[in-house]
Amino acid sequence: HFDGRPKWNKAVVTYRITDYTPDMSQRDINSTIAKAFKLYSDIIPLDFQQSDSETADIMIKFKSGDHGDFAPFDGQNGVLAHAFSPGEGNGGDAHFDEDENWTLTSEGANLFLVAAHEFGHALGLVHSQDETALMFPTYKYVNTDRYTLPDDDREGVQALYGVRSDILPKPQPEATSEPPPDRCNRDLVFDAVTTIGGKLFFFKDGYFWRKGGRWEGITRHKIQSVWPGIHKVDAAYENKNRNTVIFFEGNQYWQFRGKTVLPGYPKRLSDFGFPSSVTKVDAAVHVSTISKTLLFVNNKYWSYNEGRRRMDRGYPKFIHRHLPGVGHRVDAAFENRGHLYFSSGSRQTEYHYQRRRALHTLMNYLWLGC
Amino acid sequence: MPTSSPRQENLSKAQNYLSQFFSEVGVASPSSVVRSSLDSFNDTLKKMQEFFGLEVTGQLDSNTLEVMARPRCGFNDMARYG
Repeated sequence: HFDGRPKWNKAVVTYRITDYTPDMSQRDINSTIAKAFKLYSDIIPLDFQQSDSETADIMIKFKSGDHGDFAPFDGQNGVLAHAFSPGEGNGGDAHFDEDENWTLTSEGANLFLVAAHEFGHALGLVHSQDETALMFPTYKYVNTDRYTLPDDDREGVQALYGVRSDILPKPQPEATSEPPPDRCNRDLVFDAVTTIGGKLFFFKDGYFWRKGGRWEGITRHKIQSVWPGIHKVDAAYENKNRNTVIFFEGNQYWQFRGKTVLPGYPKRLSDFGFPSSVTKVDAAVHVSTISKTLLFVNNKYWSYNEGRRRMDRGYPKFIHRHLPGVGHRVDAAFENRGHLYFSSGSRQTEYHYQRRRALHTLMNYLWLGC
Repeated sequence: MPTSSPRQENLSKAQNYLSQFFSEVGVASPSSVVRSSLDSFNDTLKKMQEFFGLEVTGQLDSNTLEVMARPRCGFNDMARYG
């Protein structure tokens, strides 16, 4: 903490971004800044609100060189950003060096990590000597997926503001240390199902079951042991033409060939063609006869043209209206031996896509040798 | 004009780094023998090495130079601003 332990003595702290960087879209900058603040509002009783008011508490800007605070930036690399401790005037303000290459990836300077660090200063934290802390002074990229504040930073900021009373207990570091799901549970709900190389893969929490040929039996594995970086699969499908499998998790998706992630992934759902309102895909299935992929989100579905690599026009459509017999939601979908299977809850429907007709209803767990 | 040697360049960069991040008044030149109001180069370098968990030698070794070359936050590491 700073001498005198300055902090914000209010429940809602406002911020305003006055100068954006052209390196990223304004929408991405807004959402990344909001995400960085949320790291703190998740654990302390303080909320952050973006404002257009001149009198916002924390003013944020991207500027290069001398920018009027007697701490000029130094061109690319070196100093990436700086921020002021809580207070009036410049207090809490955060400045980012426009000469850096701001990104959301491991390239250049990751805006989320740098902003989260600077907001630590804006809330009252000084630099930490703990190399694993966010407030360590030198920049190092770490995976930002599901990022939470390291212990040193959490303890520091909670010592100033207290603990948010409505937060859930801190998740265990090893999310998949929970007992593996029971494949023969009659209430088994799949997160996702796909074929890969002629075998079926059923995903549930941090695990998957692999169902091979008739004599191969069913084996269970941790997702992380095969596809590092993937914690839980919301939806998945195989593109046999490209020999790849696509995984959706949260608002991102990955493309793998075997165990290797293709360059440039993960990408955001908006890169796939979804509107920004879509933050999670429930299910996906590649319909091989028409080389299109159906993607399910809540009670609607999209059609993706794999040849043109873009969404078909006229979508999304309502599931219950255009795929009669499937229901209103799909949790998992896959193609097997020419039929589509749409799973919702613990049940699934075998479906003839061309005729738009449900053929059978069966229980999920029956696929797993029970 | 003669060009400065790599060693001199490193010393100059280190002086700037220490002045910016480990001192509130600035750091004297490493070769300075004159008493000044600036912080001593060697003492400040030791502070910096201690802060980053490096071996505290007071010498501008390769590990210290590597840390100084990393991209970083512009905030002072020793500051306790009120």
